[in-house]
Amino acid sequence: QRNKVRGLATDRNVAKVTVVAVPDRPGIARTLFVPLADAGINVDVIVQNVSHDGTTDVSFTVPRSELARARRLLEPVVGEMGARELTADESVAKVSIVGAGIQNAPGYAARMFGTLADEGINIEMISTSEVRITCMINEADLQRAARALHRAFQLERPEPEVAAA
Amino acid sequence: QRNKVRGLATDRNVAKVTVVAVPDRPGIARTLFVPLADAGINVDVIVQNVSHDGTTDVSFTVPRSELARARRLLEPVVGEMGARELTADESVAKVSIVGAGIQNAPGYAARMFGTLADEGINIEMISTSEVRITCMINEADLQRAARALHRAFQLERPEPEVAAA
Ligand SMILES: C[C@@H](O)[C@H](N)C(=O)O
Ligand SMILES: C[C@@H](O)[C@H](N)C(=O)O
Repeated sequence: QRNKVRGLATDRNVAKVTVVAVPDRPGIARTLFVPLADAGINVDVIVQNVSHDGTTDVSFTVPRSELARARRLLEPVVGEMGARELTADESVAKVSIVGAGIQNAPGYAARMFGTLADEGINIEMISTSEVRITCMINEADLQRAARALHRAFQLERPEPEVAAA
Repeated sequence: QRNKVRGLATDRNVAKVTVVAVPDRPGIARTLFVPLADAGINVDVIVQNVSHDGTTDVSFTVPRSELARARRLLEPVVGEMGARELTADESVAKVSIVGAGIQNAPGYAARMFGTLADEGINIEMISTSEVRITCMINEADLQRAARALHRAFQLERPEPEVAAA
């Protein structure tokens, strides 16, 4: 089975925003993202996991240059909706493996997570799609993560014929 | 501005698994996904948000036919790693808007979330990539969600449902 990973994408120009403990009811997600959209702020990754006790966190990333603006827009909104607080983190970076059919091929996520684990790199957030597995990590770990993932997925050579999974 | 949304993807054949309160340290993600990969279980969406007090949740979806097997494999692992518990939910469905450049185009997420909000549909999980915004919702809401999203994004009549491979 051919190596499906075609490339690695990294992005250091990201800031992570987390709206902590939002009420888990219809309309909340829209209330957070409409003001950002109206202001033309580019939201990149959005992650929300399951709720507990009626609340959950909603995190997203924006370019670092947009962080101040995003915070100014959302702080009043966050208060009004009864969320606990808004936190932000500029020392994150995004690293993704990209390739067709990744998501449904067992082993790619495990290999990506294992590679980062072997480097002692903590995975702060995970988001996936059919063609991409994205991890947010500490910015200080990005170069090491990229090198290790390139090696693990054999990205410097032409596509190998041997099963990679 | 051109409509970037090319289509809607829905999947009813999903079960959601959440490993609750895993320790947020390197190696944990690998410890969860290697056994699933070795067993050839197709993991589709993976979502992990930021941690609080050193723990976070890791959720993922599998085809419903794989749920029992995934649980059997992971229950001992979950205990050993000191996570709180493993929960599963079979009454979920996945709905995604798909299109080039969605992620960086302000407004698409807001419109998708707003459309679901207008239908009173609760968004249980969110995961995004550059070309896809995916929401997990209650399975009972899927048909109504699909119709409303088709209308909101001016897509042609609803595609027949296709389960993920
Ligand atoms: C938390 C948020 O996603 C909420 N469940 C909503 O539907 O808007
Ligand atoms: C929670 C899990 O992702 C952990 N942070 C890890 O790096 O494996």
